[in-house]
Amino acid sequence: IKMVLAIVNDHDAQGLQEALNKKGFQATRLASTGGFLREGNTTFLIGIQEDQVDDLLEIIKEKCQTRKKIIAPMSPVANTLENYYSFPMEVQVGGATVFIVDVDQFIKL
Amino acid sequence: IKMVLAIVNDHDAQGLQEALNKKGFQATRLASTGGFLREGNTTFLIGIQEDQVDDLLEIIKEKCQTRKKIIAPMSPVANTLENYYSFPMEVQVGGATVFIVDVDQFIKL
Amino acid sequence: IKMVLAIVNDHDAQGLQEALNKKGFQATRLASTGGFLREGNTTFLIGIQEDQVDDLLEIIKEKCQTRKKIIAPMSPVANTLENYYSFPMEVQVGGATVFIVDVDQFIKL
Ligand SMILES: Nc1ncnc2c1ncn2[C@@H]1O[C@@H]2COP(=O)(O)O[C@H]3[C@@H](O)[C@H](n4cnc5c(N)ncnc54)O[C@@H]3COP(=O)(O)O[C@H]2[C@H]1O
Ligand SMILES: Nc1ncnc2c1ncn2[C@@H]1O[C@@H]2COP(=O)(O)O[C@H]3[C@@H](O)[C@H](n4cnc5c(N)ncnc54)O[C@@H]3COP(=O)(O)O[C@H]2[C@H]1O
Ligand SMILES: Nc1ncnc2c1ncn2[C@@H]1O[C@@H]2COP(=O)(O)O[C@H]3[C@@H](O)[C@H](n4cnc5c(N)ncnc54)O[C@@H]3COP(=O)(O)O[C@H]2[C@H]1O
Repeated sequence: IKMVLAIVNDHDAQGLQEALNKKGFQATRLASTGGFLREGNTTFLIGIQEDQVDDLLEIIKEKCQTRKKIIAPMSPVANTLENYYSFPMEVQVGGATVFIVDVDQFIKL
Repeated sequence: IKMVLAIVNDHDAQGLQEALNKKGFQATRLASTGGFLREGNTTFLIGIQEDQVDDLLEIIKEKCQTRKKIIAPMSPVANTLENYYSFPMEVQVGGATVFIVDVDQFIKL
Repeated sequence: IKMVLAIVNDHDAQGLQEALNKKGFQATRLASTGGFLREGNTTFLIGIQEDQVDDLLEIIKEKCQTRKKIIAPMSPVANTLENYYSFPMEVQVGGATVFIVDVDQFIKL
């Protein structure tokens, strides 16, 4: 069994969850915040069999979109970069950031 | 050291926490949401010694109850199953879903 | 790749995040609650290369302070210890509780 932690944009969370439900993948959602942009995002915790990993990654890739975000000058984020970015700065926010962790035991009580 | 992630019903979280406190198990609680029913639940993050795993599972099993839930027809959940379930549907929600993960290092700073 | 889960005091979260941003460590923050004191804290989820672990621990140690907390008598917490602590009780709350977990795959989609 593997534990997948997938950090996705809030905008994609609903669509991803529906795709997971359709395919019978069970998931738990944690409300999270991106450390850099300080915007809410969603961390999915998904326990799956090892041989389901590739299918799951396919679903995540399909449902989670890369998007550009503009950071305004003089915003708190721009200021943490010590004014190097005093002009509007564009960042690419990935569709999903995924950790796959091995599980010793997976138990339903 | 093992890291235990236990997803439990909100109704059982308080009782579980009190039992953990009494037995000297330290825990951190994350607010979470079940992917299917979209109801709030609680994810406990518990770091323990390997030889404490069985005791911990005993406590979780005792304090976390399986319960039945009825999904109403025409609810958002029923609709994600594409109207196959247009009558009220019953699901069994487990007492707890538990992941036990091995830890490289556990450090208190 | 390692996944670091670091539970820190809310008071230290902002300072830690700024230090992580400066050093180019990416992080995701989960709102959490301490099981014993039942106060909000912050769980940082940080994916890093194995050879960055020591640097990261240095940053966490520097930015996260140990502090004393007083638990009032007759508080819900004191009562869970069955009135043994009917006088004000002091607890030392660590700067950070850190789990380092090995990662099978780390993927940005
Ligand atoms: N110091 C810096 N300087 C310039 N640009 C920076 C930066 N730190 C982050 N960014 C950019 O900002 C985007 C949003 O980061 P954020 O931390 O809010 O939100 C992140 C964070 O919540 C999570 N994440 C990414 N890598 C992570 C890691 N190694 N560990 C934990 N969480 C991670 O995934 C979200 C999307 O990350 P992604 O890399 O696709 O997209 C990032 C990246 O393009
Ligand atoms: N492999 C896994 N990875 C990550 N988290 C997991 C997991 N398995 C269970 N969980 C977590 O535990 C909660 C209870 O799951 P359980 O399987 O006991 O109880 C489930 C199950 O009986 C049922 N169910 C879930 N998905 C279903 C589906 N596609 N079709 C029919 N019934 C479903 O609805 C109940 C509530 O599910 P919900 O998602 O709201 O809430 C789930 C979810 O938060
Ligand atoms: N093994 C573990 N697994 C998961 N999370 C862990 C953990 N060890 C610590 N944590 C997390 O780190 C926070 C600080 O723990 P610390 O041990 O420094 O500081 C603790 C400790 O000094 C004290 N404490 C905890 N449980 C106690 C007990 N049963 N009796 C007396 N004092 C206790 O109260 C402070 C605050 O504890 P709280 O639970 O509110 O908050 C904890 C909890 O959220």
